[in-house]
Amino acid sequence: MGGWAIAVHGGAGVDPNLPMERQEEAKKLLTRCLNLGISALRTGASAVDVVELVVRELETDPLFNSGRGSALTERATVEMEASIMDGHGRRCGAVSGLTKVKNPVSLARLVMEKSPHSYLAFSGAEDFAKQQGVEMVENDYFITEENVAMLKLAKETNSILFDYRIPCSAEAEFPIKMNGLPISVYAPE
Amino acid sequence: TVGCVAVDSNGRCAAATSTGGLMNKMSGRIGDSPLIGAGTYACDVCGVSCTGEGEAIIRGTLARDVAALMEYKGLSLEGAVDFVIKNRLDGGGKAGLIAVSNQGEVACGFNSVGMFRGSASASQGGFMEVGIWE
Repeated sequence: MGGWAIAVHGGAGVDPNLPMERQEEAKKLLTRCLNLGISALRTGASAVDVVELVVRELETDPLFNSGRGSALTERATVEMEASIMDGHGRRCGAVSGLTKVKNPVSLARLVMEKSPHSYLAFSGAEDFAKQQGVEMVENDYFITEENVAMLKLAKETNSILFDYRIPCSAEAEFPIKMNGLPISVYAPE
Repeated sequence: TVGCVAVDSNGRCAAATSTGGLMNKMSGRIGDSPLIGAGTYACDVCGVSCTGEGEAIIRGTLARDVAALMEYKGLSLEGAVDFVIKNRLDGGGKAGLIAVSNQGEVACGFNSVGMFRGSASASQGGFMEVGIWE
């Protein structure tokens, strides 16, 4: 046995122009979450408890695209999704289309442990969340001003395409394409 | 998207991923994050969490493929991650992933311009790294 180990990510951003201060904020948050996970592992917590603990923390901070701070749909709402898997026994749980569950990863864990299923979505998932007594909040809680502005920008620029934001200054410098479109049109995820 | 993978002192692996998806996505769109085997996977040998272009990750079943390469082909964690990033993201898909093995190894791979939102890792042996990778 090689001992415990942990890794955390905040998304494979594709925007090379992400301001330095945002990168520093991201590093600080990741460090805090990493330390949280390290402390739990040192005290003998199970891997599945640790990944849930760390992801909950990341969901709660609006800096990343999950939980509070999630990207917006074309309807300017938030629809979140999450999953968790325990390698021991290959147990898993997943949820999609959540609009009011404060911590989607914990609902995914409840699907794994308290339901006969592996994956619940939309109204069924939120009904299950209510049954389980998980913390619910209004959809507004998840929406940040920054994301509202980004959605507006995306709509103004292209009302036909979905899943993208407007090309920014990165386009000329980084002519890499994704699905036939300049990489710069993708929201940094 | 955010994610965490861990292996505990008993050698048990786990993975979790959570996301709001893509800006201006269609209502009802489901990405790779909740799909076991695509954006998230864990088994006896490793735990994997992915991020990036969800549709490409789904097509490539990235997370499960890392485990399968270790289980069936005997690749190391790093070898499996490299193989998947180089060979399974055909069609121009951009993605990144983090992984741990039951031996306490950590690996990260991506073919996007960078992991500008950052990633961090640590192990019992004292290794610790936090960074924006490009």
